[in-house]
Amino acid sequence: MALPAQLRAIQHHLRTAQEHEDRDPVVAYYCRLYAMQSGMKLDSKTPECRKFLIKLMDQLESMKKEMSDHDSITQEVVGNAHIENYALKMFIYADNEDRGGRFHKNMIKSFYTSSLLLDVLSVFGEMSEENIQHRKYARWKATYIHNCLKSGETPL
Amino acid sequence: TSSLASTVASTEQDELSQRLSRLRDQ
Repeated sequence: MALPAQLRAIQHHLRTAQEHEDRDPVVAYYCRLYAMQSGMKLDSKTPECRKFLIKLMDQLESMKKEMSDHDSITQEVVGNAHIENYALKMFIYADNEDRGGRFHKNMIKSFYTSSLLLDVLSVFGEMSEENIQHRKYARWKATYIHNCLKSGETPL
Repeated sequence: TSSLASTVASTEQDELSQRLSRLRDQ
């Protein structure tokens, strides 16, 4: 289903959910939960957004049913730890590549995805200052290295 | 008509909020 323009801000989280459907369905579930919450704040009044959000809710309910034996789904505190570990693992991979001077598309994507997953942590409550800083750094690094590679410069 | 549309929209919005709360109930 096409994403209404008013909900464009959640497109990257929805794409991350799609990319993790098979690799890590728990990540896919919480990315969609984040998208749902954010989408409702952005616009749940116009018919096209309501229709989209109702579909997203159907998807979330069916995912929860299918994964009813996963502690990470039935207990959000376990889900919180799962998403945080996954995001930080991705951040550390990209950071190690960066510090080793290995600049490539995959590490840029890892920095960016880790920042999106750190966004997702906000569904569990207020984010820690450390995670806010990691998110800021990861997003900045992803943009900076992407721009360097595009213009043929070597990142510092 | 616009008042009816707005009532429908707000009812659907409430339903979505309720479904979200139920989804997250442990």
